[in-house]
Amino acid sequence: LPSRFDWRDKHVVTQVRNQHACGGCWAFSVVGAVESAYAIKGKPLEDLSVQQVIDCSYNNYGCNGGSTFNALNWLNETQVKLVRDSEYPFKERNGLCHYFSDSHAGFSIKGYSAHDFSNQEDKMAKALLTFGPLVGIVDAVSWQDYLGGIIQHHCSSGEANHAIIITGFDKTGTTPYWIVRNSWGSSWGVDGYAHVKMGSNICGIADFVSAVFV
Amino acid sequence: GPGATSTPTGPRSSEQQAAAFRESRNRHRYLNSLFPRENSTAIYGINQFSYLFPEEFKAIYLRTKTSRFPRYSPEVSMLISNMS
Repeated sequence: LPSRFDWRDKHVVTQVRNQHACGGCWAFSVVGAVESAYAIKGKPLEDLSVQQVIDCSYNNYGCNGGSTFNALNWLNETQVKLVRDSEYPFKERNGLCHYFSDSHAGFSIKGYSAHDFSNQEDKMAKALLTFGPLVGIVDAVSWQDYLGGIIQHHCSSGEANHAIIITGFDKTGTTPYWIVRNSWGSSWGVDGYAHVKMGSNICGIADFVSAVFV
Repeated sequence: GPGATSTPTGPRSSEQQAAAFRESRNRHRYLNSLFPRENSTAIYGINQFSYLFPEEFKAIYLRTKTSRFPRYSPEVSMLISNMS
């Protein structure tokens, strides 16, 4: 493994977005992973529609909350094609599902994986390199006050409640850390990102990890 | 949906926001006081969420549901590699 790796350096990660007062982080993280997966495959990097996932993904509750696993399962089972964000923009609230014809351009997935990597963060790093940015779910209660630096305390793995994307890791310093993209805008944290210590399942970052295949 | 908690709706009074902000400041001091000399450790302070009580913050922003994911294992790794 390299001592430092970040998919952003490959220009395959879209800009940080802002979910505002909508509890749709689960949709932002899944859509972000699909965007990167296609960019890694050589497609142009572009924002895809989060609102489509919020409105259309069954077994989820839109801005009232949802599950990354159910969202990936919905994408895989229905083979729905995610359209561009510009065609179905984010409204910060639930809405009726817009359907598009099969001939409409969009991006579906071929599969996904969802695993518990706790105590195996080295393998998680290898999966990150192999499959692209990973979707994760963490306990982000203490992230309310986060400004920067490496989160290594005050963050248990007890009750995961927030979905994010892990774009890379940095082991060059004394405290290795994951590079985590959030959906609270670019003014939050480190330009919209958080750094979470590697190796101790801080915030439960390794408990609920998914990869997208396209 | 099921499990949904009450989400603060409607305008919040300035007293409420001020109280939440004061509580945030106390929390920041506490969080930053525990490991002051640990290099590169996280710093906590004022941001766009400082005017919310923790329970309000959680009710709005922390609404991801989880289900148990299977353990990652070498066999799974092989399977996934083939699939991808």
